[in-house]
Amino acid sequence: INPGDHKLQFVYTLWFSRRSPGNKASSSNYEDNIKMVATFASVEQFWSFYSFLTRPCDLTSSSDYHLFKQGIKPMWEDDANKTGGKWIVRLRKGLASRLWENLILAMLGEQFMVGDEICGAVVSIRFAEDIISIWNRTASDRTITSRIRDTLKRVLNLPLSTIMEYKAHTDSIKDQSSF
Amino acid sequence: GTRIIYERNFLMQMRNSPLAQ
Repeated sequence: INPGDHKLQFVYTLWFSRRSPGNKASSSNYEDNIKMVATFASVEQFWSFYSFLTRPCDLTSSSDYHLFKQGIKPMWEDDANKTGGKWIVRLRKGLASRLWENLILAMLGEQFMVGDEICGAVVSIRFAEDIISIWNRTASDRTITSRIRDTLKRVLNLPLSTIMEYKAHTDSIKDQSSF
Repeated sequence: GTRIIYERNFLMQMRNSPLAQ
């Protein structure tokens, strides 16, 4: 990073994936479809590539951005994720770009205050709704998952009626379904 | 150790910094 840059607590990698509709997710084709886009370690580096990135709302259906700490693959099976889980927030169309930005700024700025628990965040563009999620290492720790939920509510400024769901990755592996 | 914490407002200001262009 350049001298004078504002270093982030962690180095992050952005990944992109797109699934052909109707093609059921399996770990092998998921791994083939996911592409590394960029890695950054400072606030300046983040903004310099983010400015050129297509906004989530402008992506075609079945696309995902995955922003994870460097060294953590955005897969359930990764060592950092395998006993973890995620908070899932379903959004009506049109909100994903703004809320995704709020979420990742909170993550990069270490606003969640849960030590090293956060693994990454995902925005999923789908046909009828969009979904954002934040992944953490320990699905069984209620104190941590509650704190993540409360910060998520605050930074997204969600309407009270928004339904949030926590799902352990072991359950996603069992039913082979992410949401 | 200490953690590097950034508030949203600060990060938004940094968006327009010449170093981030």
